[in-house]
Amino acid sequence: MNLFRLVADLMHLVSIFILLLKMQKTRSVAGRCSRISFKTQALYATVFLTRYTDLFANFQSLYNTTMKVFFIASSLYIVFLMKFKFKATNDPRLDTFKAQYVVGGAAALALIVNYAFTVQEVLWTFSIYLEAVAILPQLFMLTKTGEAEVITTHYLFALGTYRGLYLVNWIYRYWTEYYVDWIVWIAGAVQTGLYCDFFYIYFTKVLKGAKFELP
Amino acid sequence: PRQRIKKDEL
Repeated sequence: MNLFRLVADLMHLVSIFILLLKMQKTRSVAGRCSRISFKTQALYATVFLTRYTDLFANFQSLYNTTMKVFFIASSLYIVFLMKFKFKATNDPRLDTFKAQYVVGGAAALALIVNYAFTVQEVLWTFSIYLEAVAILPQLFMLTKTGEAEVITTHYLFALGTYRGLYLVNWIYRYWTEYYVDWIVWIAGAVQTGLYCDFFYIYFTKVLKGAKFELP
Repeated sequence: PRQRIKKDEL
């Protein structure tokens, strides 16, 4: 464990807490749309469920296991909240990204490009590829509405920072322990790249107190 | 050198 990875994981936790806060806040304003993509959240739940199939077989550390359990539980909880409890705040008319294509694409690629052709490995690889593109429905929703609330932008910023720090962590690990993981690296680079546009607007507008609006 | 993937990340 290094500082980059630790802070990255903590930012991931922060993003989840921001999301829960945001949903709680949206519910208190009757009839309002949350503008959180249900599809993105459902994809994240799928990512965690397919990645941590080694939860009981592969023990790394108490930290590792606790985080895995938290990510699985919180992602399922968020999906549950959006689907049942806060259903009214969720507007499917804005959430129109064709998620089935990225699920199909990730599944096909996982069957072709993987480290070993076993059920667990293919599921793990699928989760890596799917995570890389899971934010797309949310970003697509953002471009559709053309603007975002501050709390939503903080959520995306926390997620983007978590991914960016993982890139730094991999460079650090390569030099210090000759750690290599091509599948994770390439998928991670793609995933971080998706946040570039968002980061640009976040830094030039939101941090200066302006509203998040697309040009 | 080829190293086995550790899978110690989240």
